Amino acid sequence: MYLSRLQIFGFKSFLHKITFKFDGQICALVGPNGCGKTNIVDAIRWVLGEQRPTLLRGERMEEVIFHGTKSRKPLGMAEVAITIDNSAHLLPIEFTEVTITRRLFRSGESEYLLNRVPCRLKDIHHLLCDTGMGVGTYSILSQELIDTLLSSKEEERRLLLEEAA
Amino acid sequence: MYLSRLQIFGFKSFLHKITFKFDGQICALVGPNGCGKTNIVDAIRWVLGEQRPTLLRGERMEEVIFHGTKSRKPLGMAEVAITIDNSAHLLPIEFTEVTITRRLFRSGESEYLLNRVPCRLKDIHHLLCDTGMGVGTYSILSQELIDTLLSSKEEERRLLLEEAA
Amino acid sequence: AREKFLQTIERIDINFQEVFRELFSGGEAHLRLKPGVDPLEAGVEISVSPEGKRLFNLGQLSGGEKTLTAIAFLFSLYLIKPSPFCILDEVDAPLDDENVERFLRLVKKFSQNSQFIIITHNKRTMAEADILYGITMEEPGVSKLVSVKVKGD
Amino acid sequence: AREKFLQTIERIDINFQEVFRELFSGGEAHLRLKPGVDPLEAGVEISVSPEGKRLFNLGQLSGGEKTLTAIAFLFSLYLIKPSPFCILDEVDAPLDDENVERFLRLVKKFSQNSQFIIITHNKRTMAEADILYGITMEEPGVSKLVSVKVKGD
Ligand SMILES: Nc1ncnc2c1ncn2[C@@H]1O[C@H](COP(=O)(O)OP(=O)(O)OP(=O)(O)O)[C@@H](O)[C@H]1O
Ligand SMILES: Nc1ncnc2c1ncn2[C@@H]1O[C@H](COP(=O)(O)OP(=O)(O)OP(=O)(O)O)[C@@H](O)[C@H]1O
Ligand SMILES: [Mg+2]
Ligand SMILES: [Mg+2]
Repeated sequence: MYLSRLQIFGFKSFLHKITFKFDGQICALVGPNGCGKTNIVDAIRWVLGEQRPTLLRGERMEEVIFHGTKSRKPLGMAEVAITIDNSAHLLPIEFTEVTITRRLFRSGESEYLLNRVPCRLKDIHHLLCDTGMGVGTYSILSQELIDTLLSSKEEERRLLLEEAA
Repeated sequence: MYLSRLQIFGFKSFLHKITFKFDGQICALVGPNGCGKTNIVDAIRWVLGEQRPTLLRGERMEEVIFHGTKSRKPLGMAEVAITIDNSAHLLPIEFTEVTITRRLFRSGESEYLLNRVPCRLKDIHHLLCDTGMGVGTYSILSQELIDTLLSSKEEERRLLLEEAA
Repeated sequence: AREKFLQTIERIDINFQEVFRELFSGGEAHLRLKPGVDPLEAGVEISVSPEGKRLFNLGQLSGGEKTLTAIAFLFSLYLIKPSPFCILDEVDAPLDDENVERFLRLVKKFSQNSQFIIITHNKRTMAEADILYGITMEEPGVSKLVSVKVKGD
Repeated sequence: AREKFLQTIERIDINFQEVFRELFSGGEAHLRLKPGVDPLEAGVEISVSPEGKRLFNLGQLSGGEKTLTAIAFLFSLYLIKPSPFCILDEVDAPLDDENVERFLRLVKKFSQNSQFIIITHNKRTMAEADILYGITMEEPGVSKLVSVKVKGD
């Protein structure tokens, strides 16, 4: 199972729709400071069901919607779609390709789709739990998590360990 | 006023006495991970009067004494001496060269010297306050302080600002 | 269930030692549950010492050593239940040149089973990638994809 | 005393804008005391926006942007009361190549009044140094000074 495609539109600094095809075992994302690389990581967390705005560096979920620049108006919706190759059927669903789509509107309304069929957030949580890619996954490592993992706070290590065990 | 010399002996990973002569406006310290570069920064904080072991990445002050390796025994004392050129008389003392020495013994005893004359820790604090190099100085920047400065904790910014104002 | 959990902890501990020794070219590392507490509640203790060194607590590790230790911990979980993909956001920033090489060798090895997405400013890491995505902000505040390099180009 | 303090805050604010704009090649930055609270107690608020961007809170800044903002804050204090020396411990690690250059230009400028001790793994930063100290651990756990390079060697 692997990530085959990621589409980001209206999420944080992604005013224009951008598509990433991850056709390789090692993909590097590069660019100057502040250009949007960590925002891509936030987009992946978000589409996989992250509900805590703090894990997305915000205070409210609404902050993930493109909020405009000095010369551009804010957008009304953020959308991220991730496509996963499921030929090995790690995801308990019969499709060999699974696309999860998440949308958030300024009004606060949310939409979730599984292969273009509307579903609820908890359907996405159920699909991903136990696959190593659900919320609370140990698949994403950043400097912040490194400091937490080695601090005296043993709960973070415990949570990740339980995810794997 | 500037740092002219730093001597470290028995402090953290400095089993052998090492002397640094800072004869330049920009001095770079380089070396592999874990070789002792940040320990030098800790040594400077410590000799200038730092009393909080947490600012020195330890839980107790005793932890700054060389604690041995697989093939070396621990030492009984840590000593750091810093020599400051004072020709501009920024330090309120008549000498044009000022050496501050600090020692800590495993017994818990401490010694402080100002130009080789024994003094108390608060004499060092008094000498350095208002010079920008006392404890709580804004002269030392690390990734940890960067995160604190930009967090919602306004006290840290406030403290540094007061030091300058 | 408790039996199985304890067995898994032991396997993770063995993995942790193995990956740690690869990243540190030696040394000791252990992972265990806090003793004297119910295993289903106990916190996870880590104790490590790079080759030849003695360490009394994790806080004494240097910036680069902490990064490598955290990577070893994460990968020790991977060996139990491989995650389909692994995202590393600038974890190579605090590493010296030699440790970047050890880190990349480990990534190459694990990339046979998992897909890696690595954010980096490091030229050596970029050279190891099969595919390179360049992102910029030509227009301030607006992200743009500018280049895609595939290895062999 | 309160008058003098408020005047100093204003000077620091002006410095902050100046240094920020140099590191970000533009943009806006402000520093002020929390309004509605006694100035002798009030916390310090920072609001910045890199050139052309809009920002709602400091948390939205990227890793590199945070580093540059913190450097701007620190140097804005320096311009009020220069510290005799300034120690930077691997602050250049999260910066891209262009920002490392801006950072080094700033350090060069400030080094006329203050002595800088910079810990780094970055080759560009090393090249700017007047004196380079190399430290290693030939014997594990024991620091050793191995080389001293003076500019012009
Ligand atoms: N809701 C939003 N709308 C528009 N722009 C946003 C939004 N949220 C964040 N940004 C912008 O995204 C930028 C940060 O992007 P990101 O953290 O991805 O940078 P980065 O590429 O990881 O950089 P670095 O290399 O420094 O870590 C900020 O400049 C911020 O202005
Ligand atoms: N009291 C002590 N006695 C002996 N060694 C110690 C003591 N305290 C810390 N150390 C050692 O110092 C090392 C850390 O050094 P330091 O933090 O200076 O590394 P560094 O050069 O800054 O590395 P990095 O580039 O990764 O930041 C640790 O490996 C630790 O074992
Ligand atoms: Mg980032
Ligand atoms: Mg260090």
